[in-house]
Formats: sequence, structure tokens, C-alpha cells
Amino acid sequence: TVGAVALDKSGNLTAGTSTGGMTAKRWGRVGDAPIIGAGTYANNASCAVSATGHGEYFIRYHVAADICARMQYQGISLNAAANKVVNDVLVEAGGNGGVIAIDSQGNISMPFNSAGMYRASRSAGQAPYVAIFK
Amino acid sequence: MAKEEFAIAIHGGAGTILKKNMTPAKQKKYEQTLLKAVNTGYALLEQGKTSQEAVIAAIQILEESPLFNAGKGAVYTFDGHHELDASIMDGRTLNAGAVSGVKTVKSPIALAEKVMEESVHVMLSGEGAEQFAKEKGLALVDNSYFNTEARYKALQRAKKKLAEKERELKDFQAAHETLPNNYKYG
Repeated sequence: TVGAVALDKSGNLTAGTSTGGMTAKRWGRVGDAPIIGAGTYANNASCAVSATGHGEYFIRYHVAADICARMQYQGISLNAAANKVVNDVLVEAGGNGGVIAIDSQGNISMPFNSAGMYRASRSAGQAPYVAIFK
Repeated sequence: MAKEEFAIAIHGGAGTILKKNMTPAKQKKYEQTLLKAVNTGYALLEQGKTSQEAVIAAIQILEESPLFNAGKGAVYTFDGHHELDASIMDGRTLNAGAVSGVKTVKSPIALAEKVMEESVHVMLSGEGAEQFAKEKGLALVDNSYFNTEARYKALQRAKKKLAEKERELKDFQAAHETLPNNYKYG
């Protein structure tokens, strides 16, 4: 699975995700990537999120929308919301994976509870950041 | 003047990426592709383009790389084919587009964007999504376009594990549950 989230100069957020699915999947199994609210969500009032991991958990816990809702209704930061969902809620449930997230101030959070996550980011006027492991 | 805020983040998947399997040369290839994708999206934002254009451009670079499980590098289904999914959402209008189970669309994220912008629906699946892609003139390929040696070997390993476990447990679902996590990741 691959994904991107972005904030543009007009202050608009977009989230996108694309995937080849799960190795050896059968019966037309679909994971979280194409499910709005689970693997992809964007709302200028809070944040944009793209997820990757064990799809069944990301669907059941509507991970992408949950992170944005926590920001919007609990008034917590992007990083606090993303880490709460990825490193508490999902770990508790046994769901492995991670997210990339950005808010309307340009803050970026990329938590994951698996061994690694291919990720990169770049903010206005700064050098790019690329990482795979913790 | 207030500092102009714009930024982009991308991912190429999470999972049991084991350091012992990651040679320096391989790691460099991954990092170079991630860098190309994030810089491509960043350049569009810097030019004042929309976050939607930046997201699509960055994802299409990763879809065109055999390194990542999307587009060209898609994994195999149990039957030895490829079924791809994608979605996109606009934070300003809360409009969204998604496709699942497409087999001949070269860029699934481009189709998801078409669904968002040129259909009254949010999600299309399977043959209907393929029909829509054809009507909208998107690039279509044979399913074999997504074939890669590395993913084919992964499928063989997974099926071997599944067969062993299925004999033992007499149940495919239970056997699938026993697969290591990296087989369950998108």
C-alpha cells in the first residue's frame, strides 16, 4: 500500500491511498485502502490521513476518520490523536500498521506500531525527511 | 506576511520490514523512490498547485515503482492475478472517490480521482469501475502488466504455508490467521 497527504497554499487538505491488496487474498477481499474513513480521510476542519496495515482492523476501527474526529472534538493535537489511535487503540486490538497524517497548520505525524514503515515528508522551506525504521 | 504553510507526507506501506533483509543497496533504492515521490509533490505545492494534484503525482510515482505494493508492484491474489484498490478525499468539500478490485487500470488513484470528480458516487468496484475507467479514457493495461518476480515468489511462499496449515487445521480461514503479519498487510 502507498499513500500521500498534503496541505496546499490555499489551506486545503487532501488524502490518497492506493494498494495491490493482500498476498494470496481470495473471494474479492477488500482492505481499508479504498474505504473512506478507514484507510483514507481528509477534512479541512481537522486533518488528512492515509493508512497502511492489517486492513480488517483499520476498517473496524475506522482509523483515519477516528484520528480526525479526536482532533476535532477533543481538541487534541494531530500527533496526540494519531499516536493514541495507532499506538494505543490499535495495539490493544492487535492491529498492526501505521498512518501518515497532516493538519491545516502543516503539522505532520507518522506513527506506526509495526517493525517499519516506508515514509517521507517535506514542509515548506525545509529539506525532505525519508525513513524506514523507527 | 504570514509564512506560507504547505507540506506533504507519503508512505510506501508498513509491516515487518526486517533490517536483516534490507541490504544497503536495497534500502537506497527504496529511499530514492520515496525521495522522488515526496519532492515531486512538494514542487507542485511550492508552485501553488493544489494538494490534490500533489497527492496524485506522489502516489503515481509509487504506483509506477515495482518496489511498493500498489500499481506496478502489486501483490498476487490466491489465484495468481492482481486486484487493486484506491481512494482519495478532498478536505475542503469532503468529496471522495474510491475503487476496489480493478484489474486493468494502470493508475488506480487516477480512477479514484475520476470517480470523485466525474461521478455522483463515492465508490465503484470490479467490472463497473473498469467500465467507468474505459468511458473516461483512462490508461488500461493487461493484468499481467502488474506481474513481478518478487511478488510471485511471495505468493508461492504464502500458498505453501497456507497449504501446510490448512492440512493441519482443516480450515482456510484458520490457516490464513496463522500467516505471519506481513502477508496480511496492504
